[in-house]
Amino acid sequence: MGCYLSTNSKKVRKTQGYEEPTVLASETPFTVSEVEALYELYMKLSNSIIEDGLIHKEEFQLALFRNENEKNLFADRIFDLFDVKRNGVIEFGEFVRSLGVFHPNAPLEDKIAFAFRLYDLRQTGYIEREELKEMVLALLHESDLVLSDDMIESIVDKTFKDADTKDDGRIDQDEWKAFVSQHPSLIKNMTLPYLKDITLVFPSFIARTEVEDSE
Amino acid sequence: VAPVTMNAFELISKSRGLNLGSLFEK
Repeated sequence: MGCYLSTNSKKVRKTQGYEEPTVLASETPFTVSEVEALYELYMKLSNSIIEDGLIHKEEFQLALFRNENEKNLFADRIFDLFDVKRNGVIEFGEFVRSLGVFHPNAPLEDKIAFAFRLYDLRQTGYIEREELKEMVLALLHESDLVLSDDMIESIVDKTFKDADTKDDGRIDQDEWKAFVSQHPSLIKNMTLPYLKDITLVFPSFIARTEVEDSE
Repeated sequence: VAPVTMNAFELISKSRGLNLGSLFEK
C-alpha cells in the first residue's frame, strides 16, 4: 500500500521533514496505511495557518483549542517534545514518531518516560517541587479553578510525599515509574484510542489520490 | 472531591493541553 505514496508522488508535495511511510511504520506501532492516514491529518494541521507543510505552534494551538492564540503550559511542553530538532516546527517524521508513543500498542515504558519528560519542565532529569506547583497553578488557571494557597501547597506536599520516596526533594525516573505503577490513571492521557482507528478517521489518502487522478 | 486528597499529577493530567484527541476532531 505504501507504494501508492511513492508511485503517485506527483500528487504529493513532499515537505521538509517528510519521511517514507514504510520507514516510519518500521519504527513505530503504526502500519504503512496508518502512517499514510496520519499524513492526511498532518497536511491538514500544517497548512491551517501558514501553508508551508510544517506544524507551527500557532497551528498546534489552533488544532487543540480552536484558538491559535491560546497559551497553555502543557501544550507548549507537548509541542517542544514533538519538535525533536528544536527548530520551532513539528516535521512529519517528528509528528508520527511522537504520536507513536500515544498509540494503544506502544510500550508502557515509553508512555511513562514521555510523561516524565513532559513534567520535567526544566529538563533537569528530575521533577522538582517547584515544577509540580507551577503545573498545578497552570492547570487551575486553565480551568478557572480557585484554590487557596494553603490548599495548593497541601496538594503538592501530599503528592510529593507519596512520589518522592527517597525524600530528596525531587522525583527521579525510578520514583516516577513506581508512582505510575501505583496510579496507572496518571498516564491515561498518554494513550489515544483514535490512533487505532486513524485510517477510519482519515481514510482518504489513497482514495483521494485516486479520485484526483481520475478527475 | 476534596482537593487536598487529590493527586497533583492526576489534576494536571486533565489539562486540555494534554488532550491530543482534539487533533483528530474534524
